[in-house]
Amino acid sequence: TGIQLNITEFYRST
Amino acid sequence: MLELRLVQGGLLKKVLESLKDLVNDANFDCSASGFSLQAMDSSHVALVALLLRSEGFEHYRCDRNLSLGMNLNNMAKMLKCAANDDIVTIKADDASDSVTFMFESPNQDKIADFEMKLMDIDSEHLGIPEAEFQAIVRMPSAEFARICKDLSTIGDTVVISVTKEGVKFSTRGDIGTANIVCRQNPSIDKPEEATIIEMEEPVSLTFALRYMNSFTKATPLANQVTISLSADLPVVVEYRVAEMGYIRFYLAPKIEE
Repeated sequence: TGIQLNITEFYRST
Repeated sequence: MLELRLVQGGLLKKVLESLKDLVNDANFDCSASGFSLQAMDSSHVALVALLLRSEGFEHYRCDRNLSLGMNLNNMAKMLKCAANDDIVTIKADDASDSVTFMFESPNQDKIADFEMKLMDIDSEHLGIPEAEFQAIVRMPSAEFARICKDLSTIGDTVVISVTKEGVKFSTRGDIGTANIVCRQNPSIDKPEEATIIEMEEPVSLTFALRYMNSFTKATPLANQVTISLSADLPVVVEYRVAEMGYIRFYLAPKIEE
């Protein structure tokens, strides 16, 4: 149920 | 040259047990400030950040910054060979392709060394900004683990809602629904049993229970867990590692289709 978001959508690569 | 001596070797065993099912391979970063790791699970839904500050080690020598690529399952296998009360020393030479774990019994009558091959791991490092959270729940870690385990027998996802009344964990599945509400409980006599809720605004988010259950493998590290929530942001589930640092799990939310 629902769409699983990815963690990389929230935090940028350094 | 790297040489880190940890009297509470059992802590490192517990740290590895809490990481190894979530992450396969990871780089441990060693600098003057401490021993740290940041890694994502293979599907890039969850992220774990570990910090063990240098002051927490009995002896901490790190001549230059080093990144040690390790298979966490193999590292856990080696650390399982240490007794819970052993002193653990991690050693590596600058140019070496291996790391040595030395285990000493508390009375020094048994000394073991295990050498493990290092790996080249191409990992992506993410910048995590300091965030203000809408709600922070601190509760007994065993209670949180029990709730995640129980709810996962009913459904696949948990809705965590924080209101003035408390924190509610809800799920639904084919057989029915479940709601568990934990109210604020300062538990002055036994602070490890306290449930403390700091709420700026009510918040409600949905997460996959599979990952939450994986995070609760860190329960033996700490009596309390901190769950930090903000709308439309990953949840942060934090366990303190004694006085020396933390293990933080970040999990991206699920949104409605």
